[in-house]
Amino acid sequence: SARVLAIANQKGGVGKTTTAVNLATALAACEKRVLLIDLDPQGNATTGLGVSAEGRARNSYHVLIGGTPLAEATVETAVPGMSVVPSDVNLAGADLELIDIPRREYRLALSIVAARQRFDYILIDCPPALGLLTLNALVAADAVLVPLQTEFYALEGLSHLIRTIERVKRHLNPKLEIQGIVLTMFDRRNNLCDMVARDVRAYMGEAVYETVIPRNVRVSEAPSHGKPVLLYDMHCAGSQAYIRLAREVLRRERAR
Amino acid sequence: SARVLAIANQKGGVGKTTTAVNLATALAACEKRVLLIDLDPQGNATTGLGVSAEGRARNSYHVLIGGTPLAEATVETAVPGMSVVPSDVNLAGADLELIDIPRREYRLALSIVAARQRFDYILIDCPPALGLLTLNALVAADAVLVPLQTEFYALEGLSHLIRTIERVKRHLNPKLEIQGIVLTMFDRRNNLCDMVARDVRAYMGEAVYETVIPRNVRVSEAPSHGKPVLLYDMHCAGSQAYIRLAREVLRRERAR
Ligand SMILES: Nc1ncnc2c1ncn2[C@@H]1O[C@H](COP(=O)(O)OP(=O)(O)OP(=O)(O)O)[C@@H](O)[C@H]1O
Ligand SMILES: Nc1ncnc2c1ncn2[C@@H]1O[C@H](COP(=O)(O)OP(=O)(O)OP(=O)(O)O)[C@@H](O)[C@H]1O
Ligand SMILES: [Mg+2]
Ligand SMILES: [Mg+2]
Repeated sequence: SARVLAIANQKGGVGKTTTAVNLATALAACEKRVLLIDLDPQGNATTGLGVSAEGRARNSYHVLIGGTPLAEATVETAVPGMSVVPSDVNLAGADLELIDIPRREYRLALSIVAARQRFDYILIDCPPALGLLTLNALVAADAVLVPLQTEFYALEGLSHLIRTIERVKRHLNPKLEIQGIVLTMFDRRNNLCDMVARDVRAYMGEAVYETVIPRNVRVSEAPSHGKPVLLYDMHCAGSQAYIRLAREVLRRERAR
Repeated sequence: SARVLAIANQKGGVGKTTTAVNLATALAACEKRVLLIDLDPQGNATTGLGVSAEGRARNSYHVLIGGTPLAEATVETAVPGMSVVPSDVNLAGADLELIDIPRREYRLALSIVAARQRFDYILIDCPPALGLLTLNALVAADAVLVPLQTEFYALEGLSHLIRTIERVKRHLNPKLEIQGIVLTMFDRRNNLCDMVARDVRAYMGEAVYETVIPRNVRVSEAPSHGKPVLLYDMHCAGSQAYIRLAREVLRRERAR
């Protein structure tokens, strides 16, 4: 049965989508069958994987709100072995549309039951908030992977995110754990990055991956071509880092 | 009476808080009486202005949800002529707490009526979502200032944001207009930045400010000292850009 990873952090612009798209691709490159669920109304992961307008006709909004079977909203990507459930701007209304529905936090968890048999890994890209969409991801997930930009403001929200994960574990999803924290957009020449990295490792210890994702312009160019950076430029520093991250995630999974 | 500017963009990490804090400071440096309202549960603007724990005891959550008068939640900052209404992590629950309250989109607009007489400018820092908090800011505002990171994913959400502003103008706040779009974290050596900047100017024309905010490490260091970059390092490229932006905003306001 698949391992389900929520890629979450309420701080905006820390590299959630970039990590979801490129880690999923790197896991597929390691011969894992991977599903990426885009739960962000912005739909950046959907665009970053080059999904066409027709491919988005059925999406995570229909699954979460309309009860469409997940398999009907799943489309293939240009990456062999990897599928995606696209998102839709209407997802932004999910908090209000599900307000009177009992057990609204469990809708995603229930919708992925069948998919757990078809895939080895299911990654969920979350929006920059701790609202009902991210809550659905945390309830459906086995573990959370937290991208953390090496910037001061990004550090500020980490303890609140950790407390939220613990609350979800206590009340809604007892199996939930932290898979790890990945430092993103790291710039060796910038002292602030070193300072934040040292602080996070002191605070979170082993939870922080050894792999650090460097700031690398090829990573930010790839989405404009509708491709993960591993397909856009396999040999750049960004691709190599995401391949290392996939190996480290797999090592942690084996050691569980 | 004050001009109220919402600093909004649902894309995360594009420089909303950095622009709110530093534009507010630059306007205060131009002898304007300025109030910054932090409407983001992350509280980055509150931290970036060095507000102490006691200073946050009464905050925008109490104003929006509890009906506390705004003046009671307003505190001075280290910047002469500038005050702030801090935020609180409980704001994250505003969408659900206000669900049954009639005219919940107008709560901020009603709470700032008195403050409009005491200040020349009121800036509102918004969270990375188009939920009830940002909606309250758009209903209370006279105009929207949109920070836009010169990255591909940031470009993707712009048309959705513009459509949302038009909908708010049609149904909730007929005076709402776009004050302007400011390009942030611009790196001259990166072709992608040029490409995005050209696309935005072609799409939005005059709405895009001439002033472009460069990527500048001093800007991201300043919040760890609890200071706007204008107080942290007045002469760096980031400070100079925000001073130019304040002048351009004031020119547009005079020309209205
Ligand atoms: N390693 C990297 N090097 C260079 N640019 C990067 C890197 N990682 C991400 N970016 C760029 O930084 C921006 C923010 O990343 P991304 O959109 O993945 O963050 P996010 O956390 O998903 O944002 P949101 O909170 O809006 O969902 C994007 O424009 C992306 O292309
Ligand atoms: N001109 C700049 N040069 C360098 N770093 C910058 C610049 N502007 C912003 N930053 C940094 O980029 C990160 C994102 O900026 P900021 O937090 O202001 O964005 P935001 O849109 O408010 O994010 P959120 O969506 O989470 O509210 C911060 O760590 C900030 O310090
Ligand atoms: Mg994202
Ligand atoms: Mg912010």
